[in-house]
Amino acid sequence: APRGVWCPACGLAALAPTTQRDVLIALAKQSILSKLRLSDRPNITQPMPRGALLTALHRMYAQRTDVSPGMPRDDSTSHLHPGMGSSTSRSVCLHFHFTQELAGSTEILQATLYLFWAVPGPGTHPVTVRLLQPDPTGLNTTVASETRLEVQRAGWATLDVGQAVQSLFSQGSPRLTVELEVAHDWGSPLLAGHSDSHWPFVAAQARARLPHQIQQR
Amino acid sequence: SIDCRGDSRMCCRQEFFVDFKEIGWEDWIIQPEGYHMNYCAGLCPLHMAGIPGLAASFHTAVLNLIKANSADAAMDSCCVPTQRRPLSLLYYDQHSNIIKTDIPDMIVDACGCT
Repeated sequence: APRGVWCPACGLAALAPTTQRDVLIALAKQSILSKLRLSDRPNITQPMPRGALLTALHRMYAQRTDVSPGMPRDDSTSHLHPGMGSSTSRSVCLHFHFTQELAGSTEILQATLYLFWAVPGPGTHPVTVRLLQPDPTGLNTTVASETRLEVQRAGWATLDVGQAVQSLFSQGSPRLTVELEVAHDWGSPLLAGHSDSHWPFVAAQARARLPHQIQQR
Repeated sequence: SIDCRGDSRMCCRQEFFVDFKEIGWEDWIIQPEGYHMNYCAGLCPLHMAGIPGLAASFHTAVLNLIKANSADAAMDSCCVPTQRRPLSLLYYDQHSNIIKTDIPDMIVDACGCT
């Protein structure tokens, strides 16, 4: 260090600027890795292009802040279905929109619906899950499948919706409607109002359907 | 609080930015672009105990305590962070999952003398 230059805080000889920089960068690395409980920085084999990733994240966030497709619209306001279950039943509708570019040339390999149940108390709570799809006119919806679950405790539950999503895509309507029907005293079966970390969502594995190669016979 | 300038010797906040691209971490840390690893440096002679960055009343109280206890005039106080905020990270973990996490108290916004 230049003669006579002292580190003002500790009275030791100040480090040469480059040495100080190296020490600080090493300290920053160690500090971040230790707070993330990582022994070393992860090795990313196939880093996704930064631009594509940030676009996807912004789009996902933008959807959530305006239309909130993943969030259950509160259709459950005393929505009684005549002739469906007990007259005291109530239902919640979830609408999942898939982006257009996914709908066309995509083959759905699997799709899973994730729901975070908020149970009103001990015991089992029956819930009917209906997957609805628009009829050819697009004016009404028909029940594509119906599943009856017995929910014992709060937490995440999954449901395979691969078939329903694939048939929606083949019809060219990239929108899945899920109806949850519960007994009236249950209130809302989903964790409402919480931060978006408990919103229902659909995770799908898809494959771009390659244009059919013309087989030379 | 006071930000350190070239030759400031009194307690101040030294800005230090770690650019993740410079250290080759931009492939696994998606956001932000870097980390403001600011730190506190500088002298805290007796008459500065409790300032800057803390309530003046605290400073007066500290000085009165020192006089009352006729503390050893050679004793200095320490230049420490008085305000900090979390570092929000969006990164890939070792299984290539995308994780968002807020690490508390990672960024020093202000320094002062104890």
